Amino acid sequence: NVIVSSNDRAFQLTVANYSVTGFEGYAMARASHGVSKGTWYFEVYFDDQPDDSHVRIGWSQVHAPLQACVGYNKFSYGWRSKHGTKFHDAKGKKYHFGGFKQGDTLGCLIHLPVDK
Amino acid sequence: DFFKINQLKFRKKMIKFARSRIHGWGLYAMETIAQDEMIVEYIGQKIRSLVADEREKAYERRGIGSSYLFRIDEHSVIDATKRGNFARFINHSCQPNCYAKVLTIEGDKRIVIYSRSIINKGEEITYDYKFPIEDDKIDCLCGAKACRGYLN
Amino acid sequence: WSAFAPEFQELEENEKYIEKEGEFDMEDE
Repeated sequence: NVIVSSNDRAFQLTVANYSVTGFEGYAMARASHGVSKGTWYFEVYFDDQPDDSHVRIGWSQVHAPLQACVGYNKFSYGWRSKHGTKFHDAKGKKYHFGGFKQGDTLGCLIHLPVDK
Repeated sequence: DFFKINQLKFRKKMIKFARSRIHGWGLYAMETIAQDEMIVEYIGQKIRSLVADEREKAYERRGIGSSYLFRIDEHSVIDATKRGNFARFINHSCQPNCYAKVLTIEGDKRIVIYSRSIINKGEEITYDYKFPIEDDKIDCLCGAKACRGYLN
Repeated sequence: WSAFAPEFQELEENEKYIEKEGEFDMEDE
């Protein structure tokens, strides 16, 4: 089963099999398994959002630093709850009007080339 | 250590900052300081390592020196660039009269500057910054006999 | 202090920095 990795994650995040809890500054936790070709999709339930807090989710390579948000550099792509902005290489662009919040179910899809 | 660090707050007249022979401003001993004595805590904003990396780039872009970033451990850095105390004025020397130690007081890591040897009244307080080696060299102005020639 | 660095603020103790939401962002929409 794909779960949130217990070691491929920032040490300060609280991780259970299927959930991640963060506080203070952005940090990253990744899944136990990665994908390398084809089309893949995952869903996340946004469980709890204290006032003025936000999350970013997306796709990341193993090279992306764990002590920053997803979308910080060229090795990851992130989607932010605030305004629904997409981020890559620390540049935010308009993506989804209004963003998302606690109680929403969020889906992330990736298309990768299929080996011939 | 907890007791001694708190004592430092009441011993401020032990040191003062003034024009330095090495560079800009420096810290000077106002009384004789014995060897291995706590002199001053290096105080600033405690930030994460990656935040420090981003600040270093931002400071360079704005022409602000980034030598006020002092690493505590692999996770944290003290940044005294805009907020801190006068320990930020301590100049580098290749043959310093002080060294730094990271102390853990009630679970909190702090940087404290200690005297390496007896420091006479009027002598400048110096420390070896151990800047990382880089291609673009910056001349060292410490004037010590064992000067390495460059800060980096 | 203001003579040496106008924006500089003296601290008595280390201050834990509270990161902004956009701390790592170069550009935002």
